[in-house]
Amino acid sequence: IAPVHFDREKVFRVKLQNEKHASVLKNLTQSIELDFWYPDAIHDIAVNMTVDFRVSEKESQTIQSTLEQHKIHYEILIHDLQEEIEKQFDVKDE
Amino acid sequence: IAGRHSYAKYNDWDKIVSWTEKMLEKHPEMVSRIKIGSTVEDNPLYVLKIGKKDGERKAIFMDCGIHAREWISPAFCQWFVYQATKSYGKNKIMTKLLDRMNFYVLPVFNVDGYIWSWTQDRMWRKNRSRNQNSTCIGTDLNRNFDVSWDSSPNTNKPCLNVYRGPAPESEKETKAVTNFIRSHLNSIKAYITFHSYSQMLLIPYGYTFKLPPNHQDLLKVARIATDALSTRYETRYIYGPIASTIYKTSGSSLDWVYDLGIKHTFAFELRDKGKSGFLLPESRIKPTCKETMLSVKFIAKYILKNTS
Repeated sequence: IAPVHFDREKVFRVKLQNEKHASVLKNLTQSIELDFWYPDAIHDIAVNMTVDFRVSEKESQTIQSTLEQHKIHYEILIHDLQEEIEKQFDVKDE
Repeated sequence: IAGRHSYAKYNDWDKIVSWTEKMLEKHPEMVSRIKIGSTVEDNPLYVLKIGKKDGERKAIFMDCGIHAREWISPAFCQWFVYQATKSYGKNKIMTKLLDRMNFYVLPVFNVDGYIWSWTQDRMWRKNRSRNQNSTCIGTDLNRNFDVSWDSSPNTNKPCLNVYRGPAPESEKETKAVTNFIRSHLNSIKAYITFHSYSQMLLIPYGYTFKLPPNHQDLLKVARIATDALSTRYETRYIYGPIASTIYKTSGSSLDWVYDLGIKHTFAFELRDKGKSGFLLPESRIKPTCKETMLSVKFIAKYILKNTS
């Protein structure tokens, strides 16, 4: 099996300030696969929580526009996950 | 041929196995390797016992790498073994600790998942066991312990990253660890598990908002331990019970060990706070390990002095 590549996959950080924000995110998971980094799963999210999740490049536009549409504060922590994976090996062999 | 093991780099499973052998050769009087079981894919689960071999002593059980993608965690366990053995006879505190206590260190709990995260999917979290009636693979080992195991309906689907498994202790890895801890219940006085990320030191409980009887005691230890950690690089950790500090979780190792009777249990969520998340650069391994070591040494000193 070929190893999974994460080209241009993104990690979002979203600040959920009210119930509506939480339900917007929950609704998004009905149609888009999100890999939750923090908290561990969608059912753990709550109001006032900062949520980190990974999403494919393809779906990241939908995520971004939905968040903007509902005025949910977000930042993109990682723009290209594959690049970040390669960057973690930043120590040369001794 | 596996390349050289390095404490400043992430090491794959083959390198970690060779490293355990090297530790045995280098410190035969202080290190022994115990095979506590094997995984679904028939990889060995090794615990390194550090400390004097004669007589029974108080012990601390530590595990790393229960979640495959949290690579900084196994890196810390290796660092701990290295520093403990290297500083014995040189550092006063470590010498005292190792004269009077044993440390059981499980450097990689979820070996199959860890291998998978190196070879196939860097973002893998669960183990690699097959699930009946599902094509989805794996169980979240930190939802598989027999403590409030079935209280969350949100962990019962095999395709979830937090799937609890078909039954408590259904997984070979969980079973191996629980059997080992049960059989050493008299000597193990504390349990520490290492995760990433978010910079937290967590104490029981996760499955309830109720506080354990020695909550104040645990909170004090956590406070001083995080203070000790911050003295090195001013890294800020928050601390507190799992349920109120992060969110409710069921079936976790921390709660299971506590309810079994080991009343000092701690879970570290190591660096960072999200900038790199699970992909902490190797250049951060040493600083992370150095500061965490201060914390763990404080906890060990406390256990030595305050448990019977």
